[in-house]
Amino acid sequence: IIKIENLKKVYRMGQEKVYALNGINLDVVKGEICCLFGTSGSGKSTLLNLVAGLEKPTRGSILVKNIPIEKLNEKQLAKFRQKYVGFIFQSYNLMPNLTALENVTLPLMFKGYSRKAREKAAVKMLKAVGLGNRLNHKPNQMSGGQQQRVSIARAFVEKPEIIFADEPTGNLDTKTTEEVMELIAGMAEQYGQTILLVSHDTEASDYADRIVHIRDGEIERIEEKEKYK
Amino acid sequence: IIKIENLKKVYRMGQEKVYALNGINLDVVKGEICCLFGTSGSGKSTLLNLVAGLEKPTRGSILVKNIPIEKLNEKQLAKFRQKYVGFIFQSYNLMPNLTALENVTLPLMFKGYSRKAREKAAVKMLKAVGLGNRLNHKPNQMSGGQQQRVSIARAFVEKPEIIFADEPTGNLDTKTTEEVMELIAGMAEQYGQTILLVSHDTEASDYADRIVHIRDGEIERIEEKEKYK
Ligand SMILES: Nc1ncnc2c1ncn2[C@@H]1O[C@H](COP(=O)(O)OP(=O)(O)OP(=O)(O)O)[C@@H](O)[C@H]1O
Ligand SMILES: Nc1ncnc2c1ncn2[C@@H]1O[C@H](COP(=O)(O)OP(=O)(O)OP(=O)(O)O)[C@@H](O)[C@H]1O
Ligand SMILES: [Mg+2]
Ligand SMILES: [Mg+2]
Repeated sequence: IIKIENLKKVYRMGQEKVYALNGINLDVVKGEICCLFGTSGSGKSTLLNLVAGLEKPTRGSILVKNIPIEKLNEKQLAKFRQKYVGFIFQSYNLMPNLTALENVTLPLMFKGYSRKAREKAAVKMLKAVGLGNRLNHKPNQMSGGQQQRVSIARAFVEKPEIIFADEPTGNLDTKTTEEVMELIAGMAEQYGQTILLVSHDTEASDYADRIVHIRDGEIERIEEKEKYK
Repeated sequence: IIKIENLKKVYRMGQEKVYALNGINLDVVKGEICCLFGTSGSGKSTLLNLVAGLEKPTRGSILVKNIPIEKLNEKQLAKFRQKYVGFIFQSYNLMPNLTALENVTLPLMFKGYSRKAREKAAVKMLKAVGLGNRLNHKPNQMSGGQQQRVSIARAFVEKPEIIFADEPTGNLDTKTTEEVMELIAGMAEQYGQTILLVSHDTEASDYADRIVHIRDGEIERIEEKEKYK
């Protein structure tokens, strides 16, 4: 479902060149939980952003559902993401002036759901991540880990085909991490979703089918794992 | 050096009351590395914010170096923090328009250092956290873990007596976590600093002298540990 070929991303800052990605080749199968694992600064977030069309590559090609992502314009990319993609950002990117409930209903806004149906789906998702009692809190009225969970609920609420999850459990304790990963992996299996997961947390990577080890913008090796169940 | 007595924090939201802290009693000894450990939403960040004077308690008292923190006004608190405190925030709180180097020199600005001395200290600190090649990058030109390390460098650059570290390694891989904790614990020992650390990461809590287990705004138990060296 995702086909990445010779992907490169170079950031230019004045004279300096940063080779964030230096030739990535990777195929991700539909329904797979694929974990990107690597040290701080190795290129994981950059790879996720490129595949989701949030940034343009310097070289190389990205096919998602056979759509050439690097060739789409802004409008086409927005439409593509709205239709197929859920994104959990490393820094959450919640709307600071909206409550947890409003943040999670947002992706459902332009999809023809009634207000009642939107709220029902959002409440269900927030309860599933343990935030049933925080529905009307704004981000600055919640803990770091609670904000992270709102961002997770938002990405999953409309059960998109592909989820990009950038460090979804970085601010969660072990027990909450397990609950969240159980939920994520369970939903992925039930709805046939594909998950491209970035995590330093071995608790989270335990749920992956494959672990792709990244170092200095290149794939070092790929670890095949027994599916977690 | 820190004496917390019957500390309570209640957030009121309309009709709803959230008991973030429900009677905390804790003494922290000078030079100690004290880790607060607990689930997401248990009150760790709130406790740190209260002790650093960033928020006012609902009830109870906080003595830091025998200064009654809850009684100071904004101006006195700012002065107190400038003099004695370094804070590593759960969401970093870097200045988005300043480079890594500028962010780290900021705390040294009002202290009588020459510009040359400030830069020298900041460069040394940034190299110590592995960011010697990111000095001129702004936060949005760095990875999540790199931003976290800038925030750590900034808190330590003027070797304050007390460091509040809220999840300093949440976005770091195991190897980088170890390097950073070695640095933090090593500096604390060398300069006699006291560290109040919040972490879900057992890699980080391994460096603590004591682990304070927090649950629903109360201390559940305190675990004494062999000093990490
Ligand atoms: N301004 C606020 N208004 C209402 N409730 C709040 C506010 N700030 C925090 N809370 C609540 O207080 C509780 C404790 O929050 P705190 O940020 O201290 O948790 P934490 O232990 O740091 O969690 P995490 O590990 O997720 O960072 C949470 O349940 C949170 O929802
Ligand atoms: N806009 C930019 N300009 C210059 N360099 C950048 C920019 N964005 C990212 N980088 C650099 O590209 C490299 C890869 O960044 P990326 O965010 O993908 O790392 P990461 O693997 O997600 O790290 P972390 O685990 O710390 O989140 C880093 O060294 C970073 O400094
Ligand atoms: Mg990242
Ligand atoms: Mg917190």
